[in-house]
Amino acid sequence: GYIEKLVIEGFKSYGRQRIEIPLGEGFIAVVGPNGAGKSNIGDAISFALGIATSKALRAKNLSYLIFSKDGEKADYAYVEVHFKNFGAFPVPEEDVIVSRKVYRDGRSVFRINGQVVKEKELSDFLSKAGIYENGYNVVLQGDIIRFLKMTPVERRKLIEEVA
Amino acid sequence: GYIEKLVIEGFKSYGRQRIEIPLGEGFIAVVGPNGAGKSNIGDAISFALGIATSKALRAKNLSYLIFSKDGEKADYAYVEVHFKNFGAFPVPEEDVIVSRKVYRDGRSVFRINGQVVKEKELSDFLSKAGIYENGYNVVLQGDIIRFLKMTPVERRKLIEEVA
Amino acid sequence: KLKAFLKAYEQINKSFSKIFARLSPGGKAFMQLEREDEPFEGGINLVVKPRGKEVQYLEAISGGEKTLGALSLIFALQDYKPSIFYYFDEVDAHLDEANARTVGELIKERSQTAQFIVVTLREVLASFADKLIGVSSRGGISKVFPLKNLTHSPY
Amino acid sequence: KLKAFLKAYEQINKSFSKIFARLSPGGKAFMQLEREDEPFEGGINLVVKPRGKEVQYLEAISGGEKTLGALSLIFALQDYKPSIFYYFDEVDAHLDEANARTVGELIKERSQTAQFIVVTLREVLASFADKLIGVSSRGGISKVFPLKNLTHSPY
Ligand SMILES: Nc1ncnc2c1ncn2[C@@H]1O[C@H](COP(=O)(O)OP(=O)(O)OP(=O)(O)O)[C@@H](O)[C@H]1O
Ligand SMILES: Nc1ncnc2c1ncn2[C@@H]1O[C@H](COP(=O)(O)OP(=O)(O)OP(=O)(O)O)[C@@H](O)[C@H]1O
Ligand SMILES: [Mg+2]
Ligand SMILES: [Mg+2]
Repeated sequence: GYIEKLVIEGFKSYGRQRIEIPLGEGFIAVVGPNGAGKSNIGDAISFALGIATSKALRAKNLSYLIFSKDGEKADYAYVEVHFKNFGAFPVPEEDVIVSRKVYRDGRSVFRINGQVVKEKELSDFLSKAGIYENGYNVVLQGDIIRFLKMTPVERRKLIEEVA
Repeated sequence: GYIEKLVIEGFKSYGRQRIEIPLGEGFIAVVGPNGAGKSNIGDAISFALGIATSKALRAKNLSYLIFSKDGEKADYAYVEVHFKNFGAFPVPEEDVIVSRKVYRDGRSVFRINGQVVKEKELSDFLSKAGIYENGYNVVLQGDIIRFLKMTPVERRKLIEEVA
Repeated sequence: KLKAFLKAYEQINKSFSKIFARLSPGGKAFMQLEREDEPFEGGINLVVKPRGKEVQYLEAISGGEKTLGALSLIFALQDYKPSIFYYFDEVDAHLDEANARTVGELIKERSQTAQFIVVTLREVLASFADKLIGVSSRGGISKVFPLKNLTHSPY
Repeated sequence: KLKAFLKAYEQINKSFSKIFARLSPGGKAFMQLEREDEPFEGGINLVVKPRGKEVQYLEAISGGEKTLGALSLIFALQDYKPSIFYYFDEVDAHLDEANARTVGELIKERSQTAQFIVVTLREVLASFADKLIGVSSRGGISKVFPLKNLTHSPY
């Protein structure tokens, strides 16, 4: 399995107009100047999959993730992560879409293939594809050293979780 | 004033043999591969001037700063910082040498132009040239963001100290 | 439970050492149980020994050496239990050009079995990618567009 | 005491804004007293507004934008109360090539009045230096040697 594309609307520096970011198999490099919005792509993925705290997404709380310009905030931030399945998830569908919408009041709605799910249901579902909160597959900017800075006990717990 | 050169013996990756690192006025770039010993130069300066904790120098305690190879530790780590004065320090000498030696038992000896001084005396002397512990002129690796991560009160205290 | 943990631990340790030796030729790295007799009573230490140097207190190794150690651990975990995608944001920030190149080659190989989305400010890593995504900001709004990777011919 | 603080604060603030505008053209940055009526009852906030964008919660700005903000503050402090030397270790780690170039030019100018010792893994910043010091490690021992800066002619 892999992420085929993202659909983003009103999330951080991605404006109100819906945009698609094609990803796909293999090795994809994301490039561009400082402040362009590259790290915001990783934030969008982590946001939609429910695998990072607001703080890790550089937001005081979820409503800070909503696009804002000239003092005007959009009504919501919305992200879809489109997976190609190929057996990554224990469901028959070839395409699995995980999405999340957060409104200005901070309320969040998670969906799997359009169906609303609770956050706990989503995290159980994603763990079947090896996707976890504080997993080792998402390394945010400045974060790589965390693996070395872990305490020995945290490191053992990481191995236990993987075992 | 400026740092004309460093003399290093047994400090971190700098072996027992005394070496000189010429610096001098203007813009000096320090280059080389990962693990070469570049950051250890900044550590040597901070160590000799008494402006960083062992932790900031990536050492569990001062004796970890002593060069070690094949399980054998040198007897001491020694660093001299040679300043050209030009009125930076309120003393008549044209050359000001600040040095520090740390022995395996962790005992440290500070000197100014060969004369032993207490750590407090050295920090008072250096503050006259605008050199302070936690000053803003030494930015260790990974540390640049600290200026933004400060709390508002810490930032005000930084300005108060400079005023 | 202990049996499952030890099996995972030993396999990941083996991969970790192998990968670090490739990223840092001549260097050695391995994990160590604090309590070999009672693994769950202690944690796991990381021991990293760059080439020509003896084992150092982990904090003392350089920024680039730490990055190589961390990447080796991530790739070792991938060997044992792959994730379907990896997202790396500026992991090459503290790598010299030669190490960035070695990491680029390794990601390229491993991208045959997992998706790697890698944000980078430097050409070295980007030159190994199959696909480049350009991002820019205009009037405070981010735009994304595909780019041609001029450093290779497509296969 | 309040008078000395306010005088320093206003001058540093002015420099800070000016330098940030140079490092990030079109961008604005300034400091703000939390308690304008009672400065010592509160702290100082940093407000950074990159070009085309409105003021953001400081944490939300990008890694490169944060580096430019931090450098602007350091240079503003230098204008008010210079230090005799500056040591910068890999401050260009999160800067794109264009920003690294602007920072290199600025350090070069400021090095007329203070010594700048700058550790870098990238050619951009090193190309502005008056002098290059090479460091390498052999058998676990660091060696230092002078290098010629081939990107400029000496003056
Ligand atoms: N809610 C929001 N509304 C509008 N813009 C936002 C919002 N949150 C963050 N931003 C903007 O997003 C930009 C940061 O984007 P991002 O961190 O993705 O940049 P980047 O491309 O990773 O840059 P760098 O190379 O410096 O790391 C900042 O300029 C910030 O002002
Ligand atoms: N007491 C010591 N004895 C011997 N070697 C030491 C000692 N302390 C640190 N070192 C070695 O110094 C090296 C780190 O040097 P340094 O941090 O200066 O590298 P660097 O050139 O800054 O590299 P990078 O570009 O990766 O930041 C490490 O390999 C470490 O093992
Ligand atoms: Mg970024
Ligand atoms: Mg270093």
